[in-house]
Amino acid sequence: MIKAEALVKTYKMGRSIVRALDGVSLEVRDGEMLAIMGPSGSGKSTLMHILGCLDRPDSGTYFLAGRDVSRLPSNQLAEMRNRHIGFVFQTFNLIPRLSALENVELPLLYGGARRAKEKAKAALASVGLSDRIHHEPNQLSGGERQRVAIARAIVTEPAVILADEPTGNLDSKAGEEIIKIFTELNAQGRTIIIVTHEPDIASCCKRQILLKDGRKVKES
Amino acid sequence: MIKAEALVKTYKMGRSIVRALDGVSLEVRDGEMLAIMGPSGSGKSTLMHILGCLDRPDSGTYFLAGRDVSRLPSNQLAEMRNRHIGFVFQTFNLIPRLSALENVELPLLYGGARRAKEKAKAALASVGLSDRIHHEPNQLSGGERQRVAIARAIVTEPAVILADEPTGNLDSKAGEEIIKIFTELNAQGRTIIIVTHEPDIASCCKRQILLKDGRKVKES
Ligand SMILES: Nc1ncnc2c1ncn2[C@@H]1O[C@H](COP(=O)(O)OP(=O)(O)OP(=O)(O)O)[C@@H](O)[C@H]1O
Ligand SMILES: Nc1ncnc2c1ncn2[C@@H]1O[C@H](COP(=O)(O)OP(=O)(O)OP(=O)(O)O)[C@@H](O)[C@H]1O
Ligand SMILES: [Mg+2]
Ligand SMILES: [Mg+2]
Repeated sequence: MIKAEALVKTYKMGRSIVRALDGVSLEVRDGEMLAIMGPSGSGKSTLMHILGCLDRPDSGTYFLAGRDVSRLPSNQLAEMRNRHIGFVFQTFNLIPRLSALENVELPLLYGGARRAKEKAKAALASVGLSDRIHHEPNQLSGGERQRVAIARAIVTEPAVILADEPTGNLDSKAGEEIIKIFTELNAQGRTIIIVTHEPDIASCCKRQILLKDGRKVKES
Repeated sequence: MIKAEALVKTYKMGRSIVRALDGVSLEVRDGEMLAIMGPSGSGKSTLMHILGCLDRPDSGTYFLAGRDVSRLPSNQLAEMRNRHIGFVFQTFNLIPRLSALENVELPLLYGGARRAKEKAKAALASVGLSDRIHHEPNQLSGGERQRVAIARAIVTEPAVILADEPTGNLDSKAGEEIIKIFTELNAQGRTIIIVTHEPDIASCCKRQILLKDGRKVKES
């Protein structure tokens, strides 16, 4: 399902170069549940953005669902993304003027899905936010915004869910409920990749990889 | 130093009312290190914003450094805040077009401090970001942004540091380094209040309180 080879992503800052990804290869089979760990700044979000078709590598290849997406034009990249992937951003990236319900509905409306409002309500209920659906992001707590971002990522029932630190703002009980949701989605056959700093969460994943300075250093 | 009595903060949402704080009282002596825990949505950030002079309660009183700040006009509230408090926001709230160095310098410039650039560099070095000082927020990882927010809160050497979930985006090693910084500042006599979901962090604080549904339910 996912086959990334020798991904490189660098940023030029004046005269210095930041090697955010320095040749990362990763293969993930359908239905796997994988944790990505590593120090702050080690390249995890950069890798997730490439896997999520939100960014392109400078070099290397990335096959998603059998297609080489590393060189697709933006509109086709977006189409791959909408069709296959649900993404939970580390900084949530909710749309400020829309309510939680409207935020979660949006990917369904893009995909032309029916019963969008009903599905969005169900997704918000699954993350415990039934009584917050009309709040806008600035009327929500940090953990509530994080849970809206999670609901938005799962509402399209995607084949691949990429969650970048989905429990950083949640107490342990709410965090466990989120991992329960991901585990159930994985049991349905979906591929789940979670970036996390928390060992408890990583241990729920059958497989774990470690990034350091833009490289993969360990696999278990 | 800090004496809050019966703080109430409610939000009207159409016909319903959200009681974010439902009568919270809290006394913190100079030089204490306190952890505030509680479920997502229990009122922690709301309480911190009132303690940090960033918001006013609907009712109740709040004495900071001997003055009743609960009814001060905005400019005097800002002046109390700049003089006494360093605040680490749950969502960082960095200024997008400024570099990390400029972001951390800003509170010093407002206070008319000398050697602002030098102090800002030292604060960024203490959180391990010496090689990222010219990056803007969107050129930083989530954990790097969080550390810039921490550096900004400590650079003015305030009497009171309020940190709202300061390690949520950090790996355990970086998180420990942050707690070490707070512990050292506390040893210098500064008052530290940390909102956290992580028991390891809460246990570094001599005193812990628990919020639930806008009320204080436990104290240890
Ligand atoms: N502007 C607002 N309008 C309406 N409701 C609000 C507003 N701001 C906050 N709330 C609600 O008040 C409650 C308390 O919010 P607060 O941000 O203090 O929670 P918290 O304890 O910090 O949660 P978390 O751990 O998720 O950060 C939440 O349920 C939230 O939905
Ligand atoms: N646009 C950019 N320009 C320059 N440097 C960047 C840019 N974006 C990211 N970086 C740098 O690339 C490195 C990797 O960033 P990335 O966001 O992938 O880290 P991360 O592993 O997700 O960290 P965290 O755990 O803190 O979220 C960081 O050191 C960051 O400073
Ligand atoms: Mg990241
Ligand atoms: Mg909060």
